[in-house]
Amino acid sequence: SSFTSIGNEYIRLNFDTNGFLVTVTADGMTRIINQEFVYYEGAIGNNREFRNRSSGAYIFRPARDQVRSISLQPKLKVYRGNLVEEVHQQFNEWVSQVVRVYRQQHYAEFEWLVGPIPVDDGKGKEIVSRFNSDINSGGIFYTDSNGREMLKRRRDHRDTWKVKLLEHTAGNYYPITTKIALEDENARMAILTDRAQGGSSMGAGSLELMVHRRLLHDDAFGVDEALNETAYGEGLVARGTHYLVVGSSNKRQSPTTHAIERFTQLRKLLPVWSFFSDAKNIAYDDWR
Amino acid sequence: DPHLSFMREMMGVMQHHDAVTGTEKQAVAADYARHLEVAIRACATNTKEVLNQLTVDTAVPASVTESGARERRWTTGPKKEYAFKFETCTLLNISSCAVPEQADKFILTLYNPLARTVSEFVRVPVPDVNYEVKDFDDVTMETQFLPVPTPVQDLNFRKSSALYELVFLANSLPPLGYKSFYITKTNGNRMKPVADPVNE
Repeated sequence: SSFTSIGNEYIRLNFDTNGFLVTVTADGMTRIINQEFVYYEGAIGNNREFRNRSSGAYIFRPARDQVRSISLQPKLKVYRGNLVEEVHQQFNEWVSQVVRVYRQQHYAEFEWLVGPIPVDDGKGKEIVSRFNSDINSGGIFYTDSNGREMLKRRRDHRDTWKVKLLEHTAGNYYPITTKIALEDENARMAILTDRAQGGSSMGAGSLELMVHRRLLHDDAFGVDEALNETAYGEGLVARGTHYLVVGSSNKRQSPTTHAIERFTQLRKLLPVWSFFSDAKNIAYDDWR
Repeated sequence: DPHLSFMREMMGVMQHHDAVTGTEKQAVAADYARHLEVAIRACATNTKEVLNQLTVDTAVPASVTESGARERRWTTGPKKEYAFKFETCTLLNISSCAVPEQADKFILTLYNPLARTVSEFVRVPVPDVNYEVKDFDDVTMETQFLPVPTPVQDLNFRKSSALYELVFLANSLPPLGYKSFYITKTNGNRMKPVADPVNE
């Protein structure tokens, strides 16, 4: 087929000829799952009254709910080997990603590299990695509470009062410390993060995580500075990793997808420490 | 102790909501990063002390220092003592680390902080594709080399001579324990990784 495929006996990812992830096969089922980078434009307020604040360090306030697409055809390069298979995606000159699947691992790794975020159009941007799937999750999704309990979320809803959301997008964003997930009666998709991020499910089957922000106006909450971090005179480049776990939502199978998520989360958040020692004057046998 | 206390104090400062969420001023964020960097570097001495107190079967009997503390050193019998510098690389996440980029032979010690055995794929940034990895049992590990993705934006920000990442599986890392691997540059003429053709 013209698809590009990487994976192993537990999880397999297929990319179409446009360079986007389109399906994931795991637990004997193939689900439509695509991943893309989009961005929200940051709102610019006059900061006089509470409702007219700019998006900034203390608040996420997009100018509009619609997202902008970052690329229509990322360039692909594929590397295969016995230990790992990788797809290098170049979405544009400031967004790229490496998707990799290691041998005998149950998850796929999405290592994203975002920045410097261009602001020559005078607009602040808030970059999101979005996974859209055909999993019929309705408006329900799950976000973690400091890496432990998963809290059930329902879009445009609060459990303890009748909410009227004036900020539809921001009102549906939640703090994701380690994991965001959704499921239907057959399949479950979870994304593990390597750091705390904002996240939500803005549509059925869809999960998104905010990976980087660059804003040009202070939000008048006290820091008196726009969230516009730079390095070497340009906008900061951020690099991080998302881990995608897809599987059956059947809780009777073993190991359950939940269990795979937990074990992966523990290994990725309490990773092995690497220490390097120069061995210039010690031969291998002496070292042994 | 002074190093660990400094690290504890820095981590104490990092509990501030600004440090946790990044809502502080830019200069303050840079200062937080600077303090953490100093604290991590200071604790490298502790790491070195701890990891150099590996004792091997042929260890010279532990000498009792004047303070009465049992001091054990990394010894391989009477002839030589080795005290390694165990460098932590804070830029490994952007594929940059001085020792593997410059040394022809180096030791990678992996510490497993979990209370159970894990096997992890390790990525080491290297300038070339001819390296051999051996564990202490004289077993040569299976390796794979992948190009460090160097997209446009990376060129300005990553000051590193590493063009590839050496990948191997560090298996059976003991719980709350460590395992070392001896990595040597070889004169082999291994094929550089080539991208598969992709249907566009």
